[in-house]
Amino acid sequence: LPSDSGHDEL
Amino acid sequence: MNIFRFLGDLSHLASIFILIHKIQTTRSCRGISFKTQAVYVAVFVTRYLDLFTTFVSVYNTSMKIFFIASSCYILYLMKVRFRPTNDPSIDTFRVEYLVGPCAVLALIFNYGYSVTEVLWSLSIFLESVAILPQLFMLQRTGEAETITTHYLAALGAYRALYIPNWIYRYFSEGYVDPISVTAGLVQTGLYLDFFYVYFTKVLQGQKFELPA
Repeated sequence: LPSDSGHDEL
Repeated sequence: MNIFRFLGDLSHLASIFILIHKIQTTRSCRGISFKTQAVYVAVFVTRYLDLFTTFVSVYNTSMKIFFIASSCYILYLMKVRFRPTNDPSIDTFRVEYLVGPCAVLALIFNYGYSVTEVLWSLSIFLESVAILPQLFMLQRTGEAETITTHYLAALGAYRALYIPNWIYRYFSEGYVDPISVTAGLVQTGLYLDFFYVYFTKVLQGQKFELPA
């Protein structure tokens, strides 16, 4: 899931 | 970071500067939906709670701070500085009809049952429909100042540019964020009508006017 690495988009 | 995302973010920045410039030079927030602007504050605050927990880059952190600060500043301009020019009687879209369903969606679709993840998800869904009070107001009055249409065009361009960014990221990193992509497609779709009038009228030098 994208949140594993945090949300890097604005 | 890729060129699409960077240009999208620049377009987002530009939209905010255009809006502030419009309010300050005309000394009026006529034609701007306070409800849309208030929802943006809610969007940025709920999404960027990770400002305190996750560090991505100096770019990322500065943009987050800028978006929160500038959106609050716009509310100040509308509610305090140029309050008499804000006409709530034409800003009649019922925001509660947006927040409710978005909250339900956020509880169903999220990347983890934590306060920050559910609020992040809520902010994504809320952003996708935040422009509706503004577009509704435009529809109701049937016209807009040219500078206001440039603001909306820049904001729409920001959303549109995120789509090639996601396509690029899918192929280059195998990265897919289904919540952002779904909400982003919906959000961009909301601008299609506006873009049609913007390209066929405003960019041809005519005033933004909707057919009666």
